Amino acid sequence: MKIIAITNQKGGTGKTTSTINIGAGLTRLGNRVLLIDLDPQANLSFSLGLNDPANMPNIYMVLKGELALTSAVIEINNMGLIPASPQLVNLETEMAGDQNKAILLKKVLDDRLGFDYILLDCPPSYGLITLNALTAAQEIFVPVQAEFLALQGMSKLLETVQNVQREHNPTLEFSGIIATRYDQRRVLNREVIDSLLEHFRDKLFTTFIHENIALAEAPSFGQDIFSYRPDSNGARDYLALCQEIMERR
Amino acid sequence: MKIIAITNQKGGTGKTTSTINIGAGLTRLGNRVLLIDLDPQANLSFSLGLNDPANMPNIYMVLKGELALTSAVIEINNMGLIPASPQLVNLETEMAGDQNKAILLKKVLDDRLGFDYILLDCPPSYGLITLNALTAAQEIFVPVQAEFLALQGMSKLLETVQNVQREHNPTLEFSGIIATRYDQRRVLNREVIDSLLEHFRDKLFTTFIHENIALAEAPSFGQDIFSYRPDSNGARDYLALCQEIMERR
Ligand SMILES: Nc1ncnc2c1ncn2[C@@H]1O[C@H](COP(=O)(O)OP(=O)(O)OP(=O)(O)O)[C@@H](O)[C@H]1O
Ligand SMILES: Nc1ncnc2c1ncn2[C@@H]1O[C@H](COP(=O)(O)OP(=O)(O)OP(=O)(O)O)[C@@H](O)[C@H]1O
Ligand SMILES: [Mg+2]
Ligand SMILES: [Mg+2]
Repeated sequence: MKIIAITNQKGGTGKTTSTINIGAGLTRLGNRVLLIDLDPQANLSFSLGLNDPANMPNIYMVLKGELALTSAVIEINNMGLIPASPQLVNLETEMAGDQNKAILLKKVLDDRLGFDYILLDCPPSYGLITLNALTAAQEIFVPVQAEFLALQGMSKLLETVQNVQREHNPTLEFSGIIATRYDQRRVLNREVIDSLLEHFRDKLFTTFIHENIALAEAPSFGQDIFSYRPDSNGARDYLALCQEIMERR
Repeated sequence: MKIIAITNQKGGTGKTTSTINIGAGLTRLGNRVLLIDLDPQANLSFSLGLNDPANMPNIYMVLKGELALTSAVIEINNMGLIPASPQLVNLETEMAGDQNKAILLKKVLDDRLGFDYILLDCPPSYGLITLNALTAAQEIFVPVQAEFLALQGMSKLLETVQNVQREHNPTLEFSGIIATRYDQRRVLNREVIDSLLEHFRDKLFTTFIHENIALAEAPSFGQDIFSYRPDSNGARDYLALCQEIMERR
């Protein structure tokens, strides 16, 4: 079982879009995948067609010990999903004094669950929720939009990862940067990719996810890109990315 | 003096881009403007050319009472700017028991500062930092990318605003929704705009900000759109939006 945190504190870089479509791509390639929505905005849950994730079993109840993880898993698009809850924002203050506040998630994820991959969709911030994801995960994937602020965010991310490796999770690996919404006609995109290659050549996946409107449309139908538009650029890109992910194992 | 919070918990909707370019547009129309970077990632500070905002006077020091607000203001592109600091993330736990935790910002902003507009760039989350911005502000502008998740975020935003109006700031007005990265060729953009008009007709600014690569390039040069490319669509759109903002006073 491989636990992967999909994170970037910069907003709107394609974390949720990547969680759904990497999950769906790995499922098409024969894996059993669980998605966990750790964003209080529940964007992953809404994008897979749930109308009211707050009023169903969710990851907040599991982290608080009110519910076993397996009772919160629902089947959607052949994947397991544990929805988010708006109450996740309260964890920061609720657990402020708790010794175990960083390992709430790690404690409930174990090998016997029967999944090949568990993907964690993180909110755009570095609070207790993301700390829990980085402590539970073995690997980190970072979706990055190839624009000015992408590089600024990387140094902060590296610092955070090093802190987590030192204090909570020594085996955590910052293994992959995913270039999202890439358009080779834009000089800015090409320039930022060149900088990323200079600093992070071994981490940048060779598959780029191109700008493709079908990826933005699929959530309106509660679908992943493979069920919404299997012949789109988006589907081709995410499938190639999944093949690359599996080869790296 | 008008204090405006530019906020949306959804990431990547154009909050920072709008703060910079509304600020610069209002300045071109003869106003004296202060920008305050409330995002611990300091994207606004980086986008205006600062290399190391953490090691200069910043809004965190002001909120903690270590520095007077006027000593933290720097002049950039004819605007006042108070940079952010990564330490802003600590406010949540540092002030957990403090009675005044919601009014830290309100306490330091007053009419004698000599600004016509103060624009607050918020992080993509609803924690203590954004609460301070909503408590200090008279108006809220919400940049929205016209895609699926835009509408989901609105209902949560309205709920938050109503809480703040009830508990901290009765005169707070949710006055404007700004459509950003709009491309009229995309069916999805047109459909989401139609829904926004149905639910929020009186709040949606009639000026849309179109997708325009110059807006994404300008921060690499530490410039606003008017100094980077005054004849671009981005400059035209933001100037028209500023004229609309001034007419609404
Ligand atoms: N390759 C792509 N082509 C076109 N649109 C895309 C692509 N990837 C993502 N999008 C769109 O960009 C927007 C932002 O993506 P998404 O919500 O996945 O980012 P995020 O990093 O999860 O955001 P947040 O920081 O709010 O969690 C969404 O509207 C999504 O549909
Ligand atoms: N109208 C536009 N046309 C093209 N690119 C744009 C436009 N508006 C914003 N962008 C780009 O989109 C990205 C996201 O914008 P921005 O950083 O301003 O959003 P934000 O809401 O402040 O994000 P965060 O949630 O991380 O604070 C940036 O790379 C920016 O340059
Ligand atoms: Mg997301
Ligand atoms: Mg921003």
